[in-house]
Amino acid sequence: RAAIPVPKGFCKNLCHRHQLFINFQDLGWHKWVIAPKGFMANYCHGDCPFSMTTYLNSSNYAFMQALMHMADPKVPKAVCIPTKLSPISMLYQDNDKNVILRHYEDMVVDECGC
Amino acid sequence: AWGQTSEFQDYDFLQFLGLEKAPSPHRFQPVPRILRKIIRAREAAAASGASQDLCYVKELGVRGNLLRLLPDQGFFLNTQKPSQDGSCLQKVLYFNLSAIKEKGKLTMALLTLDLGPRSYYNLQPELVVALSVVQDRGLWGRSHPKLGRLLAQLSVPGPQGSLQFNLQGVVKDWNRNRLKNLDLYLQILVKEDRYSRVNVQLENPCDRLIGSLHASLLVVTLNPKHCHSSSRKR
Repeated sequence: RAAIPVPKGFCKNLCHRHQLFINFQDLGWHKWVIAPKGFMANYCHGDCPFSMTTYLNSSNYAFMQALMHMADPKVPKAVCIPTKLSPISMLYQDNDKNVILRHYEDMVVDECGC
Repeated sequence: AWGQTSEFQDYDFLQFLGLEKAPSPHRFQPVPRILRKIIRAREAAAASGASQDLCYVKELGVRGNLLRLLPDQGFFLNTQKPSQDGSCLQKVLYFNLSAIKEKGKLTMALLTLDLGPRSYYNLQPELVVALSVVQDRGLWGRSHPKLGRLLAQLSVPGPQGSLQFNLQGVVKDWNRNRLKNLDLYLQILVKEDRYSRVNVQLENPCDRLIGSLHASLLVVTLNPKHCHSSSRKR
């Protein structure tokens, strides 16, 4: 469920983070997952036009690629990717009465950039 | 709703999470205090945006990305009043290690014996706690197992809350031999002293122990595939 609206004045088709929440209840996982209640399946999507590159949290090479795309359209455009990720921990129980805390790195997209 | 859309393959998501299939436990297990403490600290840190190295369990002081708390599924061998030699509790502790499948590095195996609430007021007799490896189970539940090496023996004054034993070496052996379970033999003796003599008349410490004894094994593993070395990050 995309929950957070895009800030006002922000052009929607530019590169930014899209929030999406997977509710474990929807999956029927609430019967074995103790915490958390759901999972943030955020993703990055949007354009990286050359004129905006310097504003869209871009890397240097994204700027160069956007510049080269301007000069030669065969060069692909710069793309919108995660630039900051955070881990999640899941507390759940298995069929053997074990209670398990498992950690997964780089699971949640916090920030996007070109 | 996500769950019902055919496109969402929760099977793939489970595989990705390292799970073969969705567990279907009959009922919820109580969440052990230590795991509750860890996940709450992590949720608070995540909410505050603090960066975390979740491959290091600071509450335990070890590296690890997977913590499992295995309940004891053993049984009492015999419960008797303190005999002449003071022995009052003999129990086989049994932990099913088959859940530990992947190659991760074992960084901790901590046995916690909860002997019941601390009692500061009515001094209980001193206890001698002896923990051994079971070499041969014998007739499961009906005959006395054949014991292997003694892992630990310590004397504690009265019910002391909880005792902890580092079983990393033992569990590593188990893992190395791909044995699927961990059998331990626990014996608790009641030491006679002038207090206990009096107390034994009033209250049988064995009953109290058997009623409140709770054992669990916390196993921490680190899977390098899921945890990049912090140095590389640096």
